[in-house]
Amino acid sequence: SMKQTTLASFFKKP
Amino acid sequence: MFEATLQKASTLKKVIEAIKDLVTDGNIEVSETGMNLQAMDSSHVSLVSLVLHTDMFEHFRCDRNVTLGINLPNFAKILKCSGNDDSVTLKAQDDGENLAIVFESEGQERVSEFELKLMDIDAESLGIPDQDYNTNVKMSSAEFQRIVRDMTVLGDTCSIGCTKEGVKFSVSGDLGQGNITLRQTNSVDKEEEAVTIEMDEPVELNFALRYLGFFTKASPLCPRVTISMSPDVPIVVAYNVGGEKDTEGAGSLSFYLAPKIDE
Repeated sequence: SMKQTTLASFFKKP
Repeated sequence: MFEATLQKASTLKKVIEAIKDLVTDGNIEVSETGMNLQAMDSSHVSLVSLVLHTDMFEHFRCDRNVTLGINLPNFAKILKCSGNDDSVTLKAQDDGENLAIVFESEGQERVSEFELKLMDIDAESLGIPDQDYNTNVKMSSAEFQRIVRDMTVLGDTCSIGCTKEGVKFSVSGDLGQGNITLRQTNSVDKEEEAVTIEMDEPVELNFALRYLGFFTKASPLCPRVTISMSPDVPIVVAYNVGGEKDTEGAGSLSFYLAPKIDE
């Protein structure tokens, strides 16, 4: 099955 | 103070309509370069980035940077009160609690004034890396909307695969499976329907159709959409705002969506 990733794994907090 | 007039209230109405179901509250940052909004949906899977440059405004004055904390569904309700050919003026004091919204008909015989209460929004922002994407597909925004709608009939996850030949959308679910391939078109009668693919190497990623469906609510803004992908990074679905076709508009509405991965 597929797992939804979140944006925090790709984009950094400034 | 901040004061800006857009000749077409309908442009702002379409922008807010396109994002209000994905994001409820958002901070519009106003500076001398224009208006910007960056907001994530509540599950932090997708992000909306709106950029409206001063070029697209008939009049733009911003003495000091202002943050307008806006409830987007409520803003959309007020924008629905504008006429088709009305202009819209937005006004806010530096520490004001309201956003004034004024619609004027073309001949200025009808003027409507509204005020929207501003909110304090504790929004998390993310730094989006300035990156080149492996694949950029340009296609009709109406066609993309239709494909996403059709895929949703069969499942909740869509694979988007791109090769030099074309872009393939695939879905599988309980009732079966389906796929739609759009071939790159060199010559078409209608320029708006052309499919152009720029790519370095084939890429295939999986995305939640629910979010892609939210993004396609921006279709009325622009007849073309640009879909950008690279391996293992969020997809970007971008629409020009206030521009024509593929040409650089004076603004843009971009949606980012984190991919689904195999467990």
